[in-house]
Amino acid sequence: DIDASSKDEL
Amino acid sequence: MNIFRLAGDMTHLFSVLVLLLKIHTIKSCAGISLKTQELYALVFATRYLDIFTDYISLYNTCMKLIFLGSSFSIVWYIRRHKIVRRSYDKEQDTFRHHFLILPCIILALLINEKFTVKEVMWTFSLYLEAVAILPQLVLLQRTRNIDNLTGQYIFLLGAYRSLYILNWIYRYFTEQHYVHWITWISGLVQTLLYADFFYYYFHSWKNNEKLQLPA
Repeated sequence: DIDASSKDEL
Repeated sequence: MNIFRLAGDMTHLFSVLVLLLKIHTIKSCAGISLKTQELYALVFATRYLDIFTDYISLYNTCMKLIFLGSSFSIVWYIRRHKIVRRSYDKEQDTFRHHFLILPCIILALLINEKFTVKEVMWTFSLYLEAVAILPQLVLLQRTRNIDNLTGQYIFLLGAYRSLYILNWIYRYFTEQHYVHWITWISGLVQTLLYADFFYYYFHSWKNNEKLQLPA
């Protein structure tokens, strides 16, 4: 889902 | 993963390793703000809560463990190590970092993408990271002289943030609906805080003189 993409950053 | 983000992560990794190396080899933390290091440890602790629940990649998990381990060991060295702690300048490192934590918690409760514990903690870590360097910059203004390793440490931190902005621009143009205003704005604020340091760092390097920050 969308917000996962921002969580893949450190 | 794009080159900007990889370069940013490597620069960030290098900055903490430079700091650890400095403290470990010369057994001194002169010029380093313990407050800033404690804030960074808190940033990683609140951001990487999902380290055991959401597996993203081996790279992601390894880097999280390294950042958690290095930031907490730096705090341990400055607080507990019998030799290093003597070089900690507690009189000068007086920034009330608690005054940074509370507004970040309130802001995270007000402005976030989802009102869940994990999301609010993650957002809190973003806001806190944006201001975590302030005690260090205040300490540098006070002590006025910057030894090379501390200067390099802050330079690398600023470079990591600048590369992350390039990464967001790249992802914005290459991925659909990659829009994260909270991440972008807090990241931009953080990078701007380094701008004046960069200015003085660059000028001292250009004129090949000792880096002095104006009072």
